[in-house]
Amino acid sequence: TPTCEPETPLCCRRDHYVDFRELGWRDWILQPEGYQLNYCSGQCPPHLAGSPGIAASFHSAVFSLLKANNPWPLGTSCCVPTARRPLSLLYLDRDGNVVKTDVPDMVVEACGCS
Amino acid sequence: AQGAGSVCPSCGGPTLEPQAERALVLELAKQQILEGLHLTSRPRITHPPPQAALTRALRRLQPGSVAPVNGEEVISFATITEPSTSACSSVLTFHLSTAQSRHLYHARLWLRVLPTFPGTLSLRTFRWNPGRRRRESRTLLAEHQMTTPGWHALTLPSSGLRGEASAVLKLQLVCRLPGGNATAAPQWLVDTAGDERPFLELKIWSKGPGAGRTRRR
Repeated sequence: TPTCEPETPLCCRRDHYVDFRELGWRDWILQPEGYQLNYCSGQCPPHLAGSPGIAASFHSAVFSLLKANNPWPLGTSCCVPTARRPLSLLYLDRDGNVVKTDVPDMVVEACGCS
Repeated sequence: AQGAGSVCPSCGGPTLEPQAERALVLELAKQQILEGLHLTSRPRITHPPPQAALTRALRRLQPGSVAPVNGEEVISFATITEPSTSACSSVLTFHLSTAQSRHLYHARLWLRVLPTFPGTLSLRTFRWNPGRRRRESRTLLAEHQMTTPGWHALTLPSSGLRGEASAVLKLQLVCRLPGGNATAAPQWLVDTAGDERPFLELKIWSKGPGAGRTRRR
């Protein structure tokens, strides 16, 4: 995933850190102190459609068929997450129990053009 | 990225003022975490555990242990709600949610035996059901022998602790001393109050066993 400067117009991952203190949730979320709420944004011109990342998935297989059988370009190509990872959380539930769990697909690791 | 009033490079909508964007991002973060934890709103903590007890309990769990895949690990601290029914007995009360009570598959009771106990301590752990008739009011879960003071992790059968509704789980500890001497006071043997209170360490499927597999199929 290319490094993303604010001025970068192309599709890439925008890193965004959220501190739980800003949410007022430090009393019940014990660990971590915050997490990466990354997101994907930027342009996906036609020559980037299907790259990088998604090209290796069944989405790209279907997309290639569509391209082969229909006039190109078919609609717009969007900047979407192509890889995510879980977030481990340690928090207090309403009974005061301490719960440790991994929440799947919480952090966007990479972006690509659909 | 190109200043207020210009067009968002991805979706074509108007860009937001930085403050409005930040408020939106924080709201999105809240929604994402609540959804990830299958909660509709943030929990209101009415009885937070004492910090010292919490720190000590976390240290007792396997350092660096990973939460079970498709599941969670729970520490539930005991509260003492009933006075001891006999000189060598104590009732511990735990509060579990419905999901925790229904899908638990591993349970250990951590308790600290005081250095003042003499010799081998035989401890029987019962599940106590106060609402039932006398004969059914308690079920033997496990019996453990302890020969040293300090913290002990007593494995309990998870099937004996599971329940269908949100559970106020009551465990009765009945100890027997060497020579059958039962006149010792319980707080003398097991630390049931303050920062050294017992706690349950539970492993729980978050949606019942095998949910992950179903999704894959």
